[in-house]
Amino acid sequence: SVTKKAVAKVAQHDKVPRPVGFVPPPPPPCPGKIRHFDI
Amino acid sequence: VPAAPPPPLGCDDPEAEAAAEAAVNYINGQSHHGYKFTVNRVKDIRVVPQGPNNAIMFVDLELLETKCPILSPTPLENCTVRTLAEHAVEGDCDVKLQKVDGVFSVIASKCHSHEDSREDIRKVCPDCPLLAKMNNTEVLETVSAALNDYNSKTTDPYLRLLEIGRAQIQYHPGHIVIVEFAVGATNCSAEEAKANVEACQLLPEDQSNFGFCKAVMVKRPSQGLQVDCQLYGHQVPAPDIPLLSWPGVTYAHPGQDTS
Repeated sequence: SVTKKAVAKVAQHDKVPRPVGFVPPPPPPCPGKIRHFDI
Repeated sequence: VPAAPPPPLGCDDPEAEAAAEAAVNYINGQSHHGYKFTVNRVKDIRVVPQGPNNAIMFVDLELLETKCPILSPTPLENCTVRTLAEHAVEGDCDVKLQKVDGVFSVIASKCHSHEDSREDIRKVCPDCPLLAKMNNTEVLETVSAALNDYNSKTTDPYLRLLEIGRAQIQYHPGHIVIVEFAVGATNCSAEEAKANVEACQLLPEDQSNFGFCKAVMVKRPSQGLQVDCQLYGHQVPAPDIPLLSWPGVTYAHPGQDTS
């Protein structure tokens, strides 16, 4: 028989509402990292 | 459904780093003056596919001058980058490369370099000596005195001046002139040069022996001159460096040798 697994309910206020299909933006590809010092 | 276009190449992607390395090695290989430059940052990169395993890449590079003279055999990865307090020199290059079957070749490059602003140096080091102009009289006199001093004491071949690499003058504390210059061995010994310096010419390309000198002239609080020269030994191929230095640099006695 199938039993429902008890899963702690996540407190509503912890969840950040996100639109459906939200994809975090990729890191900007450029400019690249600084290797010595910023000029 | 047509394949989605590849995501834009990131400036820190391995392929971008490989393109930057190929570009900076080309730039250093083409240069006959000054010092080697190294990549500080890939500012932008754009890839234009040309077909399978074939692409054109446009790379925008931010470079920094190292302490290695351009003629030095030291590998670029071992060259120390000049710090801001030592009056850094930065370069900007736009390079067009082609990548075919994983091999990069430079099609075109356009670069310009400039010293960091004096205000920026003053922020990090109020008393650091700043770059002086190449044709500053004190600089020319210090280079002449240093080369004469070295040639008068050396058992090596007589050295001629190729170009002044950089010069700094400190006015406080004390009055100090610091110069760096490239030299070439001639077909004379120092003794022979005393007799007839005009006969001393740079060695032919197949025997050329270039080197580099650093000198510090203390004028105040007490007079003093310290010179250190290092010859690289013969390298192949030796680039065709003109005997005199940069266009526009005049010497204390134009046309007269430094001896």
